[in-house]
Amino acid sequence: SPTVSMAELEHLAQNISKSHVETCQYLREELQQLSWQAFLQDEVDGYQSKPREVMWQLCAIKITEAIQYVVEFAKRIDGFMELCQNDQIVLLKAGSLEVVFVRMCRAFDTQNNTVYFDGKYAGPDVFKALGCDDLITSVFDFAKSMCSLHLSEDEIALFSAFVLLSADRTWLQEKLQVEKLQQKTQLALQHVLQKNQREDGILSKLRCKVSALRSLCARHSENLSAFRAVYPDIVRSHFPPLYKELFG
Amino acid sequence: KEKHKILHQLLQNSTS
Repeated sequence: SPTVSMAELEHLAQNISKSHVETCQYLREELQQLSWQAFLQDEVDGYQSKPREVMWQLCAIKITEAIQYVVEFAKRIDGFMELCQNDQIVLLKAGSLEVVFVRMCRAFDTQNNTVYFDGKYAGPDVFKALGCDDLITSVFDFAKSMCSLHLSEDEIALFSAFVLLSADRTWLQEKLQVEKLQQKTQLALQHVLQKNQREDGILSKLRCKVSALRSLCARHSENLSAFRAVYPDIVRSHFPPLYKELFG
Repeated sequence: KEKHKILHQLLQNSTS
């Protein structure tokens, strides 16, 4: 474990929190104000009657938009741009969707089991046409369990950075550099949790979320492969190029 | 590099 001064941890925590706020796509207050706006039944019917490929394309676009903000988040984390370019790409390929899932808890309404999507709050039924009910259920369950931790914005920021800087990703060239950065981020996260007087078990709960995130992303890949097998041309010509780069 | 053209571009763009 690296020796890091309290001042350095404080500085890193501030840098990561600031980067998160600057790149979070929607402010929490904005999302809370919108939370009473759920899709009406006829709008839900509209989504459900979309052809499968059209709904997939829409979701791929939304995911890609969210990921672009995550790339910007990564770039602003102290030390990320000092990693070699191969490793920056490896970390983003493996971790950007995970961070989108973490960030999703900010846009999730636990009372109604809805998430902000395409301008309003949507329940799992809105995503029916995708034909991957299990994945959707898992994503909603994950958001719900993340929300139950009641993380503050700085805790979400630090946890997102910790997820993104995972040193165990395959194909890293300078694993040691990433490891150092992740360890520092973990210390900064612990520092913030202590400062916020969180209960002792919170870190181990967050560790469980790391494996849940990996399984969600693996499921996303499986579902994408199954979809691509049926609609190769749709993916090739209508999906966002960045989405294909990340998940192709 | 060609395989991750857009990611490369996004990473190289200066942060706004």
